[in-house]
Order: sequence, then C-alpha cells, then structure tokens
Amino acid sequence: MTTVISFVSQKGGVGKTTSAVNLATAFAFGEYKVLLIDLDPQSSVRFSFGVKNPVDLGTKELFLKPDLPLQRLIRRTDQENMHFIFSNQMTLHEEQLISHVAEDDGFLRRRLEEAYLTYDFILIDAPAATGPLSLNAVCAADLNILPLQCESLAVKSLKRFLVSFNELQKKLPHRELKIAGILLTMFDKDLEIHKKVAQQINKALGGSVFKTVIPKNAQITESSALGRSVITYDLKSEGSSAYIRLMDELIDKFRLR
Amino acid sequence: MTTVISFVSQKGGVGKTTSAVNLATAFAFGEYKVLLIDLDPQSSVRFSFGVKNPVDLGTKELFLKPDLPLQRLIRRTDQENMHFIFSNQMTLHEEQLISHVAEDDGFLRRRLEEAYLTYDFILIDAPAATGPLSLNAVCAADLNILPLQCESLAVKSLKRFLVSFNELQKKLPHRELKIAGILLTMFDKDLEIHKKVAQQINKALGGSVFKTVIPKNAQITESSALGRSVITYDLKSEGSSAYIRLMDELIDKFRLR
Ligand SMILES: Nc1ncnc2c1ncn2[C@@H]1O[C@H](COP(=O)(O)OP(=O)(O)OP(=O)(O)O)[C@@H](O)[C@H]1O
Ligand SMILES: Nc1ncnc2c1ncn2[C@@H]1O[C@H](COP(=O)(O)OP(=O)(O)OP(=O)(O)O)[C@@H](O)[C@H]1O
Ligand SMILES: [Mg+2]
Ligand SMILES: [Mg+2]
Repeated sequence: MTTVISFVSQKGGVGKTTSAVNLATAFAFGEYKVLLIDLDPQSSVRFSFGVKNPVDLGTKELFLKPDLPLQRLIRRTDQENMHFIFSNQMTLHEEQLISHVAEDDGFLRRRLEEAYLTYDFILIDAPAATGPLSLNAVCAADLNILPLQCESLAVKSLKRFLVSFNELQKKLPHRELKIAGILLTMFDKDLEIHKKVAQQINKALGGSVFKTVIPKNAQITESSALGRSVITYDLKSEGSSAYIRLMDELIDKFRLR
Repeated sequence: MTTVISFVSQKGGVGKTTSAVNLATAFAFGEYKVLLIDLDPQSSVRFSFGVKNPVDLGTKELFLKPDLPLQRLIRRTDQENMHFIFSNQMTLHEEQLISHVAEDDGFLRRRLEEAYLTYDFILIDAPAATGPLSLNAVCAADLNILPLQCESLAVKSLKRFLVSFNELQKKLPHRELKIAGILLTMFDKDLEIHKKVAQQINKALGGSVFKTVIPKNAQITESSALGRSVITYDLKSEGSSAYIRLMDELIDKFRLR
C-alpha cells in the first residue's frame, strides 16, 4: 500500500525541497522503501544528494515519453531504501511542452500507478505556485504537505493556495484531494514576528497545523551546501530530530503503518 | 526615456518582491515617476503596500484584455510618484489562459509601450522560475536584476537560470536582453556559509555582482508584515540604506539619469 505525499506551496523558498529531501531520508532510515520525485526544473533534489552530474533520463521523460516505463527513469544513490526520479536538463522549449502535457491534472497520478506496489512512500517535490506541475503533484498525492514560513507574505500566499486547492477539488469531484497539514518551517524563535505569525496560524487553522515545527537550523543550511540530507550530515541536530518527529507524527496521524 | 527593470530568479523566496518593492520606493523618494507591476498570482506587491482589498482590474486584464488601455489597470496608493498594476484575483483556469497568452515572449513588452512616456522607471516583479510570465518579464526589461540568496541551492538554480537566459536570447536575436547584475540578498554576516558562497560568486562572476549587498534585516521582515516598504517603515534601517545605495549604484552604472 503506497502512500503518495506531495510538498506544495504558493510561496517560493519555504522549504518544500528541504522537507521532501529530509522526510524521504527519515522514512528510508526507518526501513521504508521510498521513491523521491523532483518535478522542479531547478533540480534541487539532485543537488541535495550530491549528484553532481545531470542524469540522462528523469522528469522530462516522465512527461514527454509516457511510454517509457518508470523503471527506466529511476535512479539510486548510496542511500539505502531510496530511489529517485531526478529532474534532468530541459530547455525552455521542453519546459513548455511539459506544461502542455501537464495541463491534464491527472497525468502524473496515472503515470505513477506502475510504481504503487514497489514503494511504501512516494514523495513529490513540486515547484512553487499553482502551475500545471504543482497541480499534478496535488492531484497525484494521497497527502499534501504545505510548508509555511512564518512571515506575512507567505501567510497571504497560503490563503490564495487554499482557494486554488478548493477550486481544483471542485474540478475533480471523483478524487478526494487531501491536505495532510501545514508545516511551519525555518522557524526562528528569536524573531518576534515568527512567534506572532505562528500564533495567528495556529489560532486560525489549529487542527491543520502539524505539531512538529521545523526550526531554523544552521545544520540544515550546511547540509544542503554539502549535498546531503541533514539526517545523514548531523543526526543529532535540531533539524534532523524535527524531521524524524514529523515522520512519526505523520505515521500516527494517518495510520500509515 | 523609460527604463524597464525586471526582478527575476529561478529559485523561490530570494527577495524578488522585496527588491522590486523597495527599489521602486527608493526611486519614488528620489522624485522619479515609477510604475510597479506585479506579475505574480500570489499578489505579494499589493500586500507589501498594505492594500488589503483585491483590485478589480490588474495583471489579469493586462494579459486577457489586451484592448483595455493600460491606464484603466493602473492604481495608486498614498505613495507619491508611484503607480501600480496589482495582480488581481485569478482562478486556476484564468492562470492557464494567461500562460497561453504569455507563450508569446514579447507580449508584455508590446503591452507596456503605451506607458513608455509617462514613467521614468517601470519595475516588474516576476514569479520565480522560467515560466511564460517570467520570460515575458525578462523580454520586456531593459535591465534584469537577479536576486540571489547566498545558499547552495540558490546558486545552483542561478546557473540554470543563466543557461535559460542565453537560450531566450538566442530565440530573440533582434532584442538585446540584459542582465544588470546579480544582487546578493538576505545576507547574514553571522553565517559562515553565506560569506563563503558570496566569495565564490564574486570570484566566478565578479563583474556581474552588484557592489551593494542587501543584509538580512529584521526591519525588512517587519515592514512586509506591516504592509509597507522598509524605506517608509524605518528609513534609518540597514535594509533601507541598502536599497537606496542600490538605486544610486544602478543610476551610476547604467547612466540612468
Ligand atoms: N529549517 C531550515 N533552517 C535553515 N535553512 C533552511 C531550513 N529549511 C530550508 N532552509 C534553506 O532555505 C533555502 C530554501 O529552502 P528550499 O529550497 O527547501 O525551499 P523551496 O520551497 O523548495 O524553494 P523553491 O520554491 O525554490 O522550490 C535553502 O537554501 C535551504 O537550504
Ligand atoms: N533582506 C531581508 N531581510 C529579512 N527578510 C527578508 C529580506 N528580504 C526578504 N525578506 C523576507 O523574506 C521573504 C521572501 O522574500 P520575497 O517574498 O521578497 O522573495 P521572492 O523572491 O519575491 O519570493 P517568491 O519566489 O515567492 O516570489 C519575505 O517574507 C520577505 O519579507
Ligand atoms: Mg524547491
Ligand atoms: Mg515574490
């Protein structure tokens, strides 16, 4: 029984990739079989695992070569229990072709069906905003995680994302789209504004906010510079323990195992 | 003689909006006439100036109602010397229609021609990534500013953006696309990794990096929470003086006045 989890947000730079990378690693350490898919042309997932060279088959073929079996697109690194579909090099023209294919919101969901029996978890790192790739990620997911930086512009963007989410749900009455929760990220306990925004969000959307908060953590910044998950870089760091707690919270809350 | 300046990046959350908002305000304080255009459906510019209610005409009509004169889309606030085209509410379907219109990279550039004599500066805040709206912003601009957060993933994304930029240039041989410079933003002098990345960037791309560096500055975070430019919120803050220095550097470097 595979659970598909997408990381989506309207706002940029709120920790979608960091959360996908580190939650995937947490699951892998917990002996779950994970497939991590990078839908973003900027290829952050590949860099987050130290894969310096571009891959020849990946997200581009996922959309533009639908007859190519998923198996051909899947890569490994030295990480146990983790497989990847990396975002490979694409020209602006190819990006446009992909967005046309992805105007079919259900495309990715159907494409991933052949992977359902192989993996315990499929994690999807989406680009920011509500373009066709992000909507495909939302539609393919059993659970959507919405990272949120506790700053005013990110909160305003979240409101707009939730409106779009409802609009997408209405468009797909036969699919039950689910928000697993809002994940407060990059939380800086020394900033009054972060505490204030966290309070407002908890007050307005309490039940939907994960108990786990990801703190602003220097080891996380360092780990992405070194091309490693923070969990393999420094297991004892606050960043690592937060993402492991998030895994446990998810598993409990949604009875994933 | 109008100068059009776009704020673009592959990476999300690197300070495009903050830079567009604050540079626009700096120019306005300098008595220049400014039009600030928000191309991003998340509407951050409107929130950055405390405009709480959605506007009825704006970016949506800019693309979907090309016969509507620009004048009808332009709004003011109590800011002297500043006019705005705000991003107004758009459904996912309207977003898709806009992206189809924007597949013509030169659309925005032609649309803005009627504004050329009215303003000294037209500033365009683009969404992250290299989708049709961002490419329209690049193509419409005399000068493109690339904000860069001094962290590894943002640097990797910058590389990809520069490749895409060159690809766009080749596609438009009769237009001279120009990168004004890379603007280091959110620079945290207490983080070793930020200093290290800044050194690498200056070493690799020295001539293209603005001398002005925008520091990580609590007043900037606070100002966007209060719906004001940092310059009107706290003129003495490091954030304000940095964006004013950037204005001076731009004016000198490109002999804008
Ligand atoms: N908790 C944290 N503490 C410190 N740095 C963090 C934390 N989370 C993320 N970062 C850093 O912040 C930057 C943005 O994070 P990330 O790239 O994961 O966001 P994103 O939402 O995927 O961005 P994009 O919209 O560009 O895809 C990265 O450089 C990352 O290393
Ligand atoms: N120099 C700074 N110091 C402190 N906070 C900053 C600074 N610059 C920007 N910020 C804050 O960081 C967040 C991201 O900045 P901003 O929204 O301008 O980035 P962006 O590139 O426009 O993001 P997006 O990709 O979502 O459009 C905002 O909450 C903003 O207030
Ligand atoms: Mg990302
Ligand atoms: Mg922005």
